[in-house]
Amino acid sequence: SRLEDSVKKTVADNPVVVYSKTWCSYSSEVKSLFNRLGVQPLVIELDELGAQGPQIQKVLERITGQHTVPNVFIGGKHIGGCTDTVKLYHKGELQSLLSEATNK
Amino acid sequence: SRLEDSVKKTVADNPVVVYSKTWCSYSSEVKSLFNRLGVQPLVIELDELGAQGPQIQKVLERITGQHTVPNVFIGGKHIGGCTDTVKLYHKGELQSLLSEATNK
Ligand SMILES: N[C@@H](CCC(=O)N[C@@H](CS)C(=O)NCC(=O)O)C(=O)O
Ligand SMILES: N[C@@H](CCC(=O)N[C@@H](CS)C(=O)NCC(=O)O)C(=O)O
Ligand code: FES
Repeated sequence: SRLEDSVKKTVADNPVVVYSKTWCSYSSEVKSLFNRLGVQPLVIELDELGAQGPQIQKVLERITGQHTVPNVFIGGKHIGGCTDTVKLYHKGELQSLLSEATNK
Repeated sequence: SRLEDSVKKTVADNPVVVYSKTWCSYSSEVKSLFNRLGVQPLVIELDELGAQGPQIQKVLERITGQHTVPNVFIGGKHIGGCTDTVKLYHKGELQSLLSEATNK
């Protein structure tokens, strides 16, 4: 579908993408983690897109199997949610994924 | 107002009360913390109460100054949100508040 193509293009064209909701503390946590690491992700606030928000959330579920927010992509690769991202950070792997994605 | 009286009665009559939303991970965290501590809070899922949910959330803001979920009460006393509750747990104070409230 056109929406699915647009989501795929978004995550392919932007090194770090976070699908988020403005009121959600897990989404805030992941956005502020990236900021602390000096990274400015492309943030898409699904609750600010009217009817398209839930549609994008459905597309993301089709593409990634994940229906929740936050939904994080680095270098076009699906990373997961808040817990997954924080786990990678504690393992030291997040930082290398980020430098790979932001340096090409 | 009648709704405000009903909220005040709920937190007075129940040792542990959590105003929550079913989809919210911060709400889930605080509910599961209480479960791990062997406590069964009275949980009120604001997203399952139709139009009354936002009304109760407004009443809680009037009573506690807090407009977010989760909103936690122990022994009729306003504790705060997820972060506040977890902080008290790490300080060892949560457990004493809980035993006081559940033992009278
Ligand atoms: N373990 C996941 C939890 C994700 C989750 O449950 N997200 C909630 C919000 S905190 C959600 O998307 N709920 C359904 C919704 O908002 O549509 C993570 O760390 O990201
Ligand atoms: N630091 C607070 C954060 C509370 C918060 O921002 N809650 C969000 C959901 S995670 C909220 O209530 N947003 C507005 C809403 O859902 O009505 C806590 O630990 O509880
Ligand atoms: S909505 Fe509360 S943590 Fe996401």
